[in-house]
Amino acid sequence: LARSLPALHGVVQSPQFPQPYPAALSQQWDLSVPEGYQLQLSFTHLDIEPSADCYYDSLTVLYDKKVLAKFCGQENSADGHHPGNRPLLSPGNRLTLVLQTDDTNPEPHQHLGFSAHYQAKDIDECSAPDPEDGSGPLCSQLCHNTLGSYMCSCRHGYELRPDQRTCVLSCGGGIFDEPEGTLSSPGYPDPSPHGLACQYVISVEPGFIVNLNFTDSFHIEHIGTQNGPSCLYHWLQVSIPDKEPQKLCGGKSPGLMPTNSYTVQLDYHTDWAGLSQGWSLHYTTQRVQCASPSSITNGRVTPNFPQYYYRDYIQVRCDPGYKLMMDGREIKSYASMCQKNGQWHLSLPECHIIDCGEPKALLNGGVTFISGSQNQHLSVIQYHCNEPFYSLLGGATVSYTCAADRTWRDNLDTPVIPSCIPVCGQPTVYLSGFQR
Amino acid sequence: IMGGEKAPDKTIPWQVMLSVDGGRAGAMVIGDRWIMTAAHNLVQKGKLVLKEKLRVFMGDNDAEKLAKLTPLGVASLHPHPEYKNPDNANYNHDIALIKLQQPLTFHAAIMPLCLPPEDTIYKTGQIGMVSGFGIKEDDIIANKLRYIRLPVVDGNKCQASVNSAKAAMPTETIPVLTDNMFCAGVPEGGQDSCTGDSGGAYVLMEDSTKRFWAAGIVSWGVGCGQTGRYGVYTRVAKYISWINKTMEDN
Repeated sequence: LARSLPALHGVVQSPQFPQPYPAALSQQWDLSVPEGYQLQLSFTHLDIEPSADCYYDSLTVLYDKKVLAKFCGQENSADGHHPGNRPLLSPGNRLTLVLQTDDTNPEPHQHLGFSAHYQAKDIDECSAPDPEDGSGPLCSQLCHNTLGSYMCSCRHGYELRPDQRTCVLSCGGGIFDEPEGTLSSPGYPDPSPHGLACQYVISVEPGFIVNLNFTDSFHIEHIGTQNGPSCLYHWLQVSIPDKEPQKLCGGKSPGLMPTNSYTVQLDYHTDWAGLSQGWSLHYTTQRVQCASPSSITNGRVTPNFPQYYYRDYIQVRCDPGYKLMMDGREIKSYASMCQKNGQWHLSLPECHIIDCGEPKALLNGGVTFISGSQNQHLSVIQYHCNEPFYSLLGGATVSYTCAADRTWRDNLDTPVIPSCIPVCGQPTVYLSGFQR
Repeated sequence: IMGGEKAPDKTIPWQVMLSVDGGRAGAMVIGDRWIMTAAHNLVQKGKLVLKEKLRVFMGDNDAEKLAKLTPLGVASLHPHPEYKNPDNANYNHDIALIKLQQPLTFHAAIMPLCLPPEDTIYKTGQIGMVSGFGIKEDDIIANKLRYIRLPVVDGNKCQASVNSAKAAMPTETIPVLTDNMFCAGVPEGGQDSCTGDSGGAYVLMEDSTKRFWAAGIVSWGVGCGQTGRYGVYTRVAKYISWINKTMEDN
């Protein structure tokens, strides 16, 4: 019962009502309704032995031990004090009734006592006058009465402070995730209200970095010290992940402030004194920059940009006669993307000179290296036949060059190696004789 | 070879020595897998000899040394399809090809002969050379390769020689002389090819290139080195198409 809410209404009656109340009685009722309500008491019947000042029998109504009324008698009786039809309103949500009777209840007309209803009556806190302690109105702007309570609200552009009763200019805070935007102190360019605790979070897509650009009109109260301004009471704190937060104040605009981060938190704080004219900034974003790829020996990086940013792609092409190599293996193609962390997702490949492999063996002939080495690109070889027993078709020597397609090709761009044709009818030793 | 001389080493590198059932014959190299000879070396009594019985030697001028070498493997025998000589009286189309199992690698002792263009005309009196390991003038089989230079004989003179032989030897069946043959030799006799030389090459040299080419194949003759008689050779220029086709088809 102790934890249950008090009833919103009820009935209280003298003992044995509607029979006459006993003599020598002293009984107390502690009535209550829920907090936020006043207790209203309405008598439906009161018949207590009348006497001057209700000396013999009385029903006393108290609030916090303070006597609000003392009733006895009957309606229209000459003596006593009858409440009539007017209800009795408690200053609070409690009321105490005390019935006291003397030792006699005169015959033949015995008195019946009393019967009363009590009920909770809402308090219109908003209509109450301002407290006398000087703490200001209940709600600094708008007050809304509710059953058993009240609530405060603020006009557009303001927001309720944590005390739930006073309003302050809205910070306009929140999360800013657009690629660019403007932030300013509440009420800017008017001076900043006191008691601010505004938070602004700029959070854009990873892979982009935020640049803050404060306007020249920048003023946050500061306390001058030998070491420069001390942001003791008012400050704008710039927090960048993995970096020490930086408190800004003073009259000099920070100007352009690169953050190198895709998320920045700004906390603007003013206390209840001093003056800050406020601040404004425009933030922009740019893609994370990747280091320009180094030059490729015997190859080139495309496209060739002055700088490379997040999501840029590069390709590497080798010069003719060279092949793409990565981690010791040849690759057909190479493309790398600038990642959101500013790193290329693949390290650069190398261009190695191609080789055509060992030239095909020539039956009844051989091959001679004319220039170049290790069968590399542009190496030149020459096929020859085992003369005088074989000869190349046509009799000419044939040079082959290691081409970019890794084949040995002759001057006519033909990859087919020659054939050695047997030499017929030409003995190495001819018959000779001098006798005639 | 009658009236000839020993051939120095490497002077006749196309010379091939054949041994068929113990009989000796000649042949010539014309490609790295092909040898040309007379059909009558491979067709005996109307039947093609077994290729296993044919032994092929080359690379030396000494018959004894050659005979000690491992014979070259024969892949197939290709006598001219029109060669029909059941009673040794018709040497028309006396030409055959032998395909070797393995290709030859040419060197100073083994080189091929050139082949003439189709239907090349042989000039009467032009000196050619015939070689072989056959019988020499003392009727002894030669152990060393021999050669003799002999002129191409006019066709009419050759036919007359054959006719006179028929007249002189009415009981003998003298083979027929055809356009697919030609004669070479001297009327006074003593210089000729002979038994054991058949299948060997009669070569002519092209003046401009100094290359020898296969003009004839030692085929037949009435005796050897007799006066008024000539050696008869298969006219190779008549068979160029057949030679090429046979090699291509095989």
